[in-house]
Amino acid sequence: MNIFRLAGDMTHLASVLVLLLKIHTIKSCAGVSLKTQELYAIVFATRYLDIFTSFYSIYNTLMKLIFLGSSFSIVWYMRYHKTVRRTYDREQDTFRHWFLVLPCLLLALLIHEKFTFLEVLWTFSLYLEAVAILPQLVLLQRTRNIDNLTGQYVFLLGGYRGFYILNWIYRYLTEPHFVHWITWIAGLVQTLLYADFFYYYFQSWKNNKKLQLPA
Amino acid sequence: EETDAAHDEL
Repeated sequence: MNIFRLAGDMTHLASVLVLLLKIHTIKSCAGVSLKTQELYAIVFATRYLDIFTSFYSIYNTLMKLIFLGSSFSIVWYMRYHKTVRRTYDREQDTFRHWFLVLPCLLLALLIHEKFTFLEVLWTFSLYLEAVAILPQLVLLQRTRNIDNLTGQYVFLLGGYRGFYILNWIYRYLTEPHFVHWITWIAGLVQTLLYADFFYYYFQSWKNNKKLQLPA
Repeated sequence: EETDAAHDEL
């Protein structure tokens, strides 16, 4: 464990807690893409299958349970909670996210480190996580004005992968044979997808005005 | 068993 990875995990944890806080306290999920939340639930479900077979540390297992629990409960809130589900803008959140799942699955079947069931699903979860934010970014473009909590959620989510890139550089430099091109490229693509959001987020923060994304 | 470092991350 290194400081970059810990910072990344804490930022990731903060992003899901911000979202859960928003949904639980104001009983609203306006501006949140259910599609992205469903993709994240699939990402965690396919990535943490090894929770039953291999144990790394209490921290590792605890965080996996937290991420699984939070992502599935956010999807539950947005789909079934009587008050929250009414605030979900279904008409705007129209990204065909299943078109993201299939290519990621095919790619995982083609490019992976080992051709085993767990490894292919794990690789699939990496590819899917890289693109999972797209429905949310599209929704933010459409709804234009972003409330603070949703903006913070996307910002923290992008930041966590940025910290992970520093972690991979650190591990590459300090651990012999730590080379995982698939993870690195997927993580880099994911972070780049946030680039323009980060740009507008900092612009709004610097000029201290409401975050507006160009149409 | 030997836990490969690739999957020790979240």
